[in-house]
Amino acid sequence: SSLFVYPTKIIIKTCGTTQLLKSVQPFIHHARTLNLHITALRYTRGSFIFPQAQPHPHTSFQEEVAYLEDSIPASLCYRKASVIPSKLKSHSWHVFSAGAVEYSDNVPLDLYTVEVCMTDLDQTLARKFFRHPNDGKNGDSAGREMTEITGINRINQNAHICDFAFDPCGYSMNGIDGERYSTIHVTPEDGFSYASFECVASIYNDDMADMVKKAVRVFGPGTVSVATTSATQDMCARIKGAVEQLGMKCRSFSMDEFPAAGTVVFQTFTSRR
Amino acid sequence: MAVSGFEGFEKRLELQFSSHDPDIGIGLRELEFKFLEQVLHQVQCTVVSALGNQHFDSYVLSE
Repeated sequence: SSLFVYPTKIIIKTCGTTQLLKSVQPFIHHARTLNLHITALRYTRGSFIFPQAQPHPHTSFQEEVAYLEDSIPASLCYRKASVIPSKLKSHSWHVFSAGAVEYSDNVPLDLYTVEVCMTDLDQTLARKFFRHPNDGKNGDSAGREMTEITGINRINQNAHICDFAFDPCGYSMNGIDGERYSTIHVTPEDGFSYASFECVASIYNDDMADMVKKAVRVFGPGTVSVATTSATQDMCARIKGAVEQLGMKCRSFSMDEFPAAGTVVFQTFTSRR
Repeated sequence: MAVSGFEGFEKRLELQFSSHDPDIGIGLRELEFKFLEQVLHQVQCTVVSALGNQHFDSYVLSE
């Protein structure tokens, strides 16, 4: 899981059964002590694998949306909740967006977001994210070793990396490169192996498709989903081409418009193996 | 659910703020770490690693 704090933006990303939405009101309250008021909120997630294990307010997307609607001021009047489907039953993309200002295409937001979710990782590659018993390392030094042996440090060579390896397995990293963050989270256990890659970029960066390709190659997944928010159609097509170059087949391409966030494109891919 | 408490696909929340004061300075980065820890406690997370630059602060969390 990761937290990013900009002067006027907070991004928090958690896996597991955390009650993430309970952070909304404390963040709004404490931002007010700094004379800052909320102007936009966006909540996204894939499909729950164990929905019955989710605590309130995450027992269903309807409940999450109701909870968010109650947590934000009426000034965030441009609101929309949507579940973007795919051809893979287990893969839908859930989005709730709210904002005080309507998004307009001809003033593209500075940064767009790419959220990649990967399951059914290649077992040999996933094994690199297990700690060696009695390795004499701590989370930081073991994390650094994993970053290097897997090539994660070569996804964006300009990024400074903050990494951590969990015991007995699992890995998280944040990359920081100027205003851009990237983050990777890995659960390597067989049966429910999972990895995510997320990155932001401006329309002036043209390395996103290549970074997505390098990130997917690190894990060799059976299934990949890619959600892009406020990106250009051209960038979505380039990301599709990059993932297909790895031998994966695009199974679905769907999209939806959000008044406060622009276009969300959701693509799913499966390996040909 | 996996033994490790892992539940699969992440949840992601992004909040954007603004101020009537034109000079925002470092804005939210001024929040005290103990407040961030309070909020993270509500989300069942703790900070295990941190790194920042002149634009933003980043924290790796454990659940």
